[in-house]
Amino acid sequence: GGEEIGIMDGLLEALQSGAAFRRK
Amino acid sequence: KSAVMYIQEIKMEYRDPQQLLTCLESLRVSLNNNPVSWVQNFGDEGLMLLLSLLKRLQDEKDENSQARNMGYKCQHEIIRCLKAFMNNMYGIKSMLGTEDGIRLLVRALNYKVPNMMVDAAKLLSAICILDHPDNLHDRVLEAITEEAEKQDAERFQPLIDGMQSNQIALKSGCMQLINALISRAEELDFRIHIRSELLRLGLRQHLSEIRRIENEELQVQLNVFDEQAEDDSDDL
Repeated sequence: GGEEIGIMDGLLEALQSGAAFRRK
Repeated sequence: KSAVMYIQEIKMEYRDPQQLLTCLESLRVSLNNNPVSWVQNFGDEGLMLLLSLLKRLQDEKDENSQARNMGYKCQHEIIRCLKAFMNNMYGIKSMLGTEDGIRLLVRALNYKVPNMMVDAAKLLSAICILDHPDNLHDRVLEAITEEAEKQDAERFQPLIDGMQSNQIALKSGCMQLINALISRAEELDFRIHIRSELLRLGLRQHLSEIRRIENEELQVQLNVFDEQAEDDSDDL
């Protein structure tokens, strides 16, 4: 599917913005 | 150009660094701009070819600085190709299925090639935070530890070396990987252990220095580091 393209871009963006580290 | 043509071309250009670099640059554009089916055609064969080429370049010991720089350029371009390859689930699964993909990314944490190290650090951070049945964080940490053992060095020395760089992007990339390594460690004790190992090795001094740098990206990472340390000390 098309939505799976860009998964790495999404992860890198979440790391850079700090969102990847926010605790639930 | 088709994916299969690139595979043939890389095999042919193996010996001419300039032509190899041109070919890798073009491959990276193709990996970035084509649908997943194209990446799948490049496939495991293409991936293995890139990884063995990267390993060969990392093992090369060029006395001649021009040849060494060309080798570094090719290594960096391979890292960029790997990033493009891993921009979909198929690519990520293939890369994680290889025996030494993570280890070769760890070896690319070379502060003498700052731009390459930034890319490698970010890819490793992304691998750490991926949801995956295998514990990828542990695999990354294991690869970092094993590589250091081979060099007879401290395992986090490459990250401290990177923090020493005057390039802000590299400091920020190192902090991302540090945050990823700490935050994804499951046990409180383990997070505290990794953090204090880094601080002892020289991170403490670099942290006070980067607090004075006005750069949003870097400050985001610094805040993450501080908040996690605070949370852990509250939990303790």
